[in-house]
Parts: sequence; C-alpha cells; structure tokens
Amino acid sequence: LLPRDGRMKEETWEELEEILLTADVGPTVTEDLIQTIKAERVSSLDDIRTALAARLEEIMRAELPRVPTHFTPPLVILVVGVNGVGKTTSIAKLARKFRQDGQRVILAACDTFRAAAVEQLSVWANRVGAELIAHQEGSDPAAVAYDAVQAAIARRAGVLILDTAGRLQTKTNLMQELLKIRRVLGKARPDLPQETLLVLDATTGQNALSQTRLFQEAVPLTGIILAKLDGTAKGGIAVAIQKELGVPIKWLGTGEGFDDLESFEAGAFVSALLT
Amino acid sequence: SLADKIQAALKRLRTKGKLSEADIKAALRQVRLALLEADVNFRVVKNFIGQVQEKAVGQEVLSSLTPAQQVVKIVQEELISLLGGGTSQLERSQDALNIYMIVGLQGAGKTTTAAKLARLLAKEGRRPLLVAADIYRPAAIEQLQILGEKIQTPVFAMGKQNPVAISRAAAEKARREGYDTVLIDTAGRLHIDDDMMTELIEIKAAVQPTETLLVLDALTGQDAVNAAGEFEAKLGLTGCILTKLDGDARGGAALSVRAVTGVPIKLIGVGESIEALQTFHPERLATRILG
Ligand SMILES: Nc1nc2c(ncn2[C@@H]2O[C@H](COP(=O)(O)OP(=O)(O)OP(=O)(O)O)[C@@H](O)[C@H]2O)c(=O)[nH]1
Ligand SMILES: Nc1nc2c(ncn2[C@@H]2O[C@H](COP(=O)(O)OP(=O)(O)OP(=O)(O)O)[C@@H](O)[C@H]2O)c(=O)[nH]1
Ligand SMILES: [Mg+2]
Ligand SMILES: [Mg+2]
Repeated sequence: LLPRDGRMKEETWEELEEILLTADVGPTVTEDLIQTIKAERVSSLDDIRTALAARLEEIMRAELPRVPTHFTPPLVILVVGVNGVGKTTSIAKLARKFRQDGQRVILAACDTFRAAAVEQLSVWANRVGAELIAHQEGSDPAAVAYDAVQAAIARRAGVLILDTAGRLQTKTNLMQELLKIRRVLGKARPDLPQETLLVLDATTGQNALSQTRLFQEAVPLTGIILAKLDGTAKGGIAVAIQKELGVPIKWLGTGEGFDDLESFEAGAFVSALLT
Repeated sequence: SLADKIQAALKRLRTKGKLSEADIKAALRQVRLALLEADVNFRVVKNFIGQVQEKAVGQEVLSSLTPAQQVVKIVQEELISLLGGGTSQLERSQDALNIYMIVGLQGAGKTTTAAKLARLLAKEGRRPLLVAADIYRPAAIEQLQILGEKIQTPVFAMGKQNPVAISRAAAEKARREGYDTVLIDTAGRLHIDDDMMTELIEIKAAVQPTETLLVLDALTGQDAVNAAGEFEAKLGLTGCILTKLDGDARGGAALSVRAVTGVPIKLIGVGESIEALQTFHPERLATRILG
C-alpha cells in the first residue's frame, strides 16, 4: 500500500531540507529554495528533485572564463583566505597547470609571518618548476609583492602568483595589510592584479559567507577556490555565496597533490551536492 | 539577540500562568534557526529542540522573566549541560610518562596547538618533548622545529621515517632522558582515508597515549559530525581542542562533536600566537552559539 500523495510529499520536503542543510547550504537559502520549488507545483518526487537541481544549477552557473583571456602579461594572481584553508597548496596546483602549459611561473612568498611558510612554498616551487621570490622572515609582505611584480615584468614571466598569510576576516589590521599588498601591485601597474582568488575550505560552515563578504570589502575578489572537496563535506555554502555575493567558484581542490585541482562545473557540483 | 527574536515571535502571547505548547513551538522555531546558522548539525538540532520542548512545556512563567527570556534560559541550561556542564582537565599523571597524540583534519591547527600545549605544560613545570610525526606536508618538520625553538622545547625528528617508528623512538628517548611529557604532532588526514587512519591506530598501539586529542577548526560546518564520529569510531578520542575561536565563527561544531561522540572539549585556540590557548568554558560557548 503506497502512502497518500500528500503525506509522501511532506516527507520529501523534509528529506530535501535535510540534504541541503547537511550540505552546509544554510537555513535561509534552504528555505528559499524549498519555497521556490513548492511554488512551481511539481507533482512527482522525480520532478521535485529535477526542479531543485535545475534551480541550483541556475544559481551556480557563472559565465566567466576560468582564467582571464584578455590581459597584458604577466597574469598576476593574488591568493587570500583565512588560516589553514589550503592557499599555499592551491597555489602549487595553479602553478603546476600554468607550467604544464609551458608558462614561466614566479611565486611570491608574501606570508612572512607563519613558521616555515616560505620553506613550504619553496618546496612546492621546486616541485612544479616555478621561481621563488622571498625575503627574510618578518619582512613587509608588501615589499615582497613589489619585488615580485618587478621581477615578473623584468623576466617576462607569464604568471606571478602571490601567497599571503592566513588571516581571520575580522582582524582589521590584517585586512589592512592585504589592502596594502594590493595597492602596491596596482602602483607597479594599474591593471594588476588581474585575479584575486579567495580560498575557502569546503568543510567550513556558515562563516564562509562572512569570510567572502569581508575579504571582498578589502580586496575585490574575481573568484573562489573551494578546497578539500575530496573529504565528506559538500561545500554547499558556495550556493549561498553565489546567490548573495555573486563571487564565482573557479576551481575545486580535490587532494594534497599538485594535480588535485579541477575546473568548477555547475552540473557536476550540483549533482554531488544532492547525492 | 535571540531573546528579542523569540519575543517578536511570541508577541501574540497573552500573559498566562504557564508556557503553552504553541508558545514554545513558536519560540523554538527561532532557536532552531539560530542553531543551524551557528553550524550545529541538523540531527543534533532536531534532538536538542525535542529535549528543550519537553522541559519547557507546562513550566510556570517566572515573574522575574518574560516568557521569551525564560525559554532562552532553558535553552542555555540545556546547551551548557550538553557541552559537558563544566570544564574538563587534560589527563596528567605525576609519575608516568604523559603522551599526547594530536590528530585531526588538514589545516585544523594541530602543529600550532602542539606547540601551544608544550608551552602551557612547560609553564606548569613539566619537561615536554615535541615529536615531528608529519612526514608528508612540505616543511612540516621545520614548522614544528621553529615553534619548538621559540618556546625552548626540544623537537624530536627522524626525517621521513615511518611515523610509528618515530613515535616509538620518541617515547624511548623521553624515558631515557627524563622528559615527562611527549606531544606527537601527526599529519592532517581525512577520516575516510583508510591507510592514514591505520597509521594513527598503529601509532596509538605503539605508544599507548595518555590522551588522544582531536584538533577541530571552530569554523567547521555540518561535516564536523562525520569527521569527529569517524575519528572516535576508528581511533578513539579522549578530548577535543577547538581552534580559531578568535574569529566570528559561532562554533556550533563543538555541540555536534560533543553530542555525537561524547568526547569532552578541553581547550580552545584563540589566536596564532603561542600563548593563545585557553581552558574551554561551556557557558561561554553556549552564549556564542546562540548568537
Ligand atoms: N585533502 C585535502 N587537503 C588539502 C587540500 N588543499 C590543501 N590541503 C591540505 O590542507 C593543509 C593546509 O594547506 P595549506 O596550503 O598550508 O593552507 P594555507 O591556507 O596556506 O595555510 P596558512 O598559510 O597556514 O593559512 C595541508 O595539509 C594541505 O595538504 C585539498 O584540496 N584536499
Ligand atoms: N587565528 C587563529 N589561527 C590559528 C589558530 N590555530 C592555528 N591557527 C593557524 O591555522 C593555520 C594552520 O595551522 P597548522 O598548525 O599548520 O595546522 P595543522 O593542523 O598542523 O595543518 P596540517 O598539518 O597541514 O594538517 C596556521 O596559519 C596557524 O597559524 C587559532 O586558534 N587562531
Ligand atoms: Mg600558507
Ligand atoms: Mg601540521
């Protein structure tokens, strides 16, 4: 005996709510999505899931190219984010991609604060065949940035990627430091940096929204790298970020090796979310 | 504040003697929203709301509080109790060697926390030895060595040898040379990586630690129950250290971990500097979670 249609639908909404909430989509966006689908008056369970997937894909689709296509070299990428999310490792992965394309890549060690941060980036630079610009520990990150961009221009490098120290978005003085690094790049040449990528940890919950918002206020973001998707976290907060702040997800980090970086694709992301 | 939001939800409340079921339901919808926004796990929220509902229905409205304030008071009491009720001390033995194994997901703050803990215990008069058992992350050993130097605590390293062998050798060195505390910094790993979880199980079997501490990022969302649950099931944990509470994360992951694994939260990381380690107080986190 099958349950009456009304009751089945109630359980379906609860099931969908649970899938979305446990994926870190957050209560507000989840409620919006459920109400939107309910208003579409779809009748079967399959149609509900299809409607939800379609609505999610609509939100997540961003028409930008992964990498800027019209720019004057070098392509300068500033990488930012809170502590431990995967910035340094993601930079290694990006550098690897550009190196495989035959580009000359320079990495700038602008994390002059954390223990062994420069050593860590140095190991990666060697592994992917990139050059490293670094100063003494405790030196001014903006000075490293300035040196790096001068070197990149002088050496006609194809790509310059700047690694910065992890910082919680609520620390105003550290956000000011980031502003200063960006300003220094702009002073070297007004169109720099062409890319500013925020790295988010896929295991982070609702705080990722606050991170994106406050980093965006300090330095205009051109994209997000969502790292650690090889775990069990779904990274659903990306939906809320896309919906409310419009910063596009460009890359997905799927492991600790330098090849573990995938291009973001809305369809694949949404179906993984709803699994 | 949460009390204001509940008050707004209860604005149709006529002053009666008892909290009615309808009033409680309206109030708890606000509480549920607050907990989900604070990253408390979906299932944990469901059970928690059920518990509070039972406690609240039929209670006399206290003359000193508004019904909204009263509901918040019940919620806070339940939260504090669920978070362990009080502080929880790190296990320490006066006469045996104390070995602390530090584990967790990638980037949670293990290496930094290991050094913070070494400094804290040294200040208490202990003689700690830090152990560099992360042989995978580039410059992981250097990172621990630099931190050890900062606090004048020796760091035992054997380069990229088997972490089980490193841990065993460190314990032997500690016994020979009179260290009373050993802190093993392990590599970050996924709870679903069987080989890496096996490595932890082998380290644990080899050194029989006094404590197996899960270092968890306070920014963690719904995934906290998966990670903590698996670490507890596969390895066994005796305590949890919540890091990065100096930010504005509400820290609901703490409730999820405690509710699902029963593991007590003992300490919290409140900054990048080596002194930024404090005792965990459940009432402070309860207030923070409720926003
Ligand atoms: N499983 C997994 N681990 C990752 C991924 N990206 C980075 N990690 C790991 O996360 C940890 C932190 O990575 P880092 O690159 O040092 O992070 P960070 O943001 O530079 O850290 P700070 O500079 O200290 O703020 C390391 O153990 C990395 O191997 C990923 O996509 N998947
Ligand atoms: N703001 C803040 N940052 C912290 C705290 N604890 C650790 N960190 C930072 O978080 C980042 C990661 O710390 P690590 O100690 O390298 O983390 P880990 O768990 O050892 O990382 P893996 O070994 O790669 O898994 C570093 O930038 C630390 O300075 C804390 O309580 N507050
Ligand atoms: Mg880094
Ligand atoms: Mg570490």
